[in-house]
Amino acid sequence: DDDETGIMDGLLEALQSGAAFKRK
Amino acid sequence: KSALIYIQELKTDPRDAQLLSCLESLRVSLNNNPVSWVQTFGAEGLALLLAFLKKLQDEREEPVNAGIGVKCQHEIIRCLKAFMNNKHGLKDMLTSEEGIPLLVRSINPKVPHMMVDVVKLLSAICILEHPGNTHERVLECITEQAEEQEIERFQPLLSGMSKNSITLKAGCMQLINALISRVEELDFRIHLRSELMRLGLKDMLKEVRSIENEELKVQLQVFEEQADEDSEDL
Repeated sequence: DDDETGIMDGLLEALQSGAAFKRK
Repeated sequence: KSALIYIQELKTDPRDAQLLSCLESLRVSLNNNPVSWVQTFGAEGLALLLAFLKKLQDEREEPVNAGIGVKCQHEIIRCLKAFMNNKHGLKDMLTSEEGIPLLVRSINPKVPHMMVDVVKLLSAICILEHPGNTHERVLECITEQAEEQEIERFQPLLSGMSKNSITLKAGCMQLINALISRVEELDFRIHLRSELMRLGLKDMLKEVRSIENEELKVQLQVFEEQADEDSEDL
């Protein structure tokens, strides 16, 4: 959404938890 | 205060304590106000923040890691994080020419608490799917700036890993993982890992394995698993 906030927070959370690195 | 008031205030070229106070207040506003407020601050506000960051980086300050200039730099980094927490700010940052280069330039092992925030922001930028080449832009900046300083391109990250700060070790591993994992070519991923290992990551990983810290263990596991998978594929 255009008004959505938390994008950077979400990216950082995914990186810290390792979820961002799960290979498809 | 409205976003336009902050823009006007920054245009008066405040210094030292006045600048720090303005930035601290701006950071709170960027974090707490609606996205429309951040949009009003927009590309013009971002350009002012980046100009201040560049000027502060160029100033010679003693002591380099403790003065008010560094506090201001760190506050700008916090403002950038808040600014990028929505689609519009993120787009403005990626569209700006100076955004990624100045963030890379902010990687400074002499200021560990600031470097943690910088490497984490850069790792987030690396993993964006749209546009899909942000990891290449980050690596390009790291490479170019290292060439200018006549140092190995991963030396600053490895210096960060050698500091006592566990959060900085984890942050540096996170950026390394973000840079490597988004590379599509197997050969290049292996090349980057070899380069890092040759520069000293191999010895650092031995130390890292013995540290009991969840955040660090996650990043270590990602690095080792992907290295093993790539070795098998090769």
